[in-house]
This record gives sequence, structure tokens and C-alpha cells, in this order.
Amino acid sequence: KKKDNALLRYLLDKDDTV
Amino acid sequence: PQGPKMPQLVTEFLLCDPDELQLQTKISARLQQEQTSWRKHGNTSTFRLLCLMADQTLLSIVEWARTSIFFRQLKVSDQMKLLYSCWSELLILDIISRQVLYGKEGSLLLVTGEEVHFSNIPFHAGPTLYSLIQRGLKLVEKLHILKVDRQEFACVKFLILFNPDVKDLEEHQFVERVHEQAKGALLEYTLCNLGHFTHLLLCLSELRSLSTLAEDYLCCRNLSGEMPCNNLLIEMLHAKSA
Repeated sequence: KKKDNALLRYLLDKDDTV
Repeated sequence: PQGPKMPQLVTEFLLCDPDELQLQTKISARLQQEQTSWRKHGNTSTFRLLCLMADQTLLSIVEWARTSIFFRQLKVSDQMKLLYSCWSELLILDIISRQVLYGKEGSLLLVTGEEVHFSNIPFHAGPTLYSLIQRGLKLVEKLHILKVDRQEFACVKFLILFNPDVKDLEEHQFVERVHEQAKGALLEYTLCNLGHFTHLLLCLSELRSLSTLAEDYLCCRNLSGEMPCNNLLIEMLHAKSA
């Protein structure tokens, strides 16, 4: 189930300062 | 009603809205790129194209939420719970609001700026899609009559996103507070016109019911193996059914 959420988590976790 | 009557929060909400033209350019470019590669492999279809368009719109919705006031203060775990619960409503609202604000009667205005005449939508599309389109059109008409504007749509998006009924939120009180604030701003903006305000809220329950229908439709097409895989749209669909 966790793996299924990978894309949304990635999008929300994105760091704009990098 | 621009100027002194505009509640501060409505201005803040509007500032979070993406630029329609930029979005159009970005999504059109992405679609063209994808179509070129599909043509090479000979597997292009209207449905695949629509799915890609929906997926790209969904990405822009997540980007809007992520960078929006209040939402960016939440932990990612809460952000995910909120988005999983309302992604299809926000997606349908995006399509509907585009018709209300910029669309023409008799045709569907796509996020790419292209217009599709309703006569070009096949009758054999199936009963679910047919019903979705019919009910969607009725909702567009209602919102058109109510003369719902960009400001009101901006408030509505926050009302939908900050849903205090979502289970297991760590910051439930915060979500509830933002929801109430957004509702208050919308009421203030509609100049305490309760009739208008109430009609608008009624439209939101129709929007929710439409989004459930849309999810069912996509799930069916997905089960019959027609959806392109590995994208956000699929991930959202899976999360709901899990």
C-alpha cells in the first residue's frame, strides 16, 4: 500500500530550494 | 466586486490560482510530446489522450495545493489524506469551472485551450460517460446562472480541499478552522446573499456525486485494462479502492 503512494508523496515532498 | 469589498482571504486564495495560459501551454506541450511517441508505437486513442490530459491536470492540482496558503503548513501525511479524499472533485471542478468562466455553449473547452463540439462526442460512449456529460452540463448551466466568478471558484477549491470530515488527520482542528474561514470568506464575498451562497453549496454536493461517478467510470475502464499505467491518476484510483 505504501509503495502505491510513492508518486503523490514525491510530488508533495519536493524541495523547491534545490 | 473588486476593490474595498474584496475580503482579504479571497485575494489570498486568488493569488494561489495557477495562470490559465501558462497551464495551457505546459499541458499542450506535454500532450504533443506524448502523442509523437505514441504515433511511433501506433497506439494512440482518444481515451488515452483524455487520461493523459486528466493526469496532467491532476499534477497541476497537486502543485496548486502544495504551494497554497494554509495547505503548505500541513504535514505531508495530512496533505496526502486530504488530496486522496478530494482529487476527483477538484478535477471535475477544474473542468466545470473552465466551462463556466471561459467556455462557449455547445462545446467543451479543454485545458489545452482546444474546443470540442458536443456533436463530436460519440453517442456510443457508454451510459456512464453519457450521464457524466449530461449532469456535468446541467451543473455548468446552474453555475452559469448563478454567475459564479473566479473569486468564488477559488474559495470553493479551498472548501473542498480542507474537508474536516477526512478521517485520521493529525491537524484536524487546523483543517476545520481553514474550512470555516473559507466558508466565511465566501459568504462575505457573496455580500451575505444567503440565497446565492446556499445554491452554490448545493452545487458542491452535486459536484461530489459527479466525482464519485467519474471515479467509478475510470475504475471500470482501468479494470478492463484500458488506462495507461504509472501515472498519478492511476495512483489516486488505486489508493481509493485499497
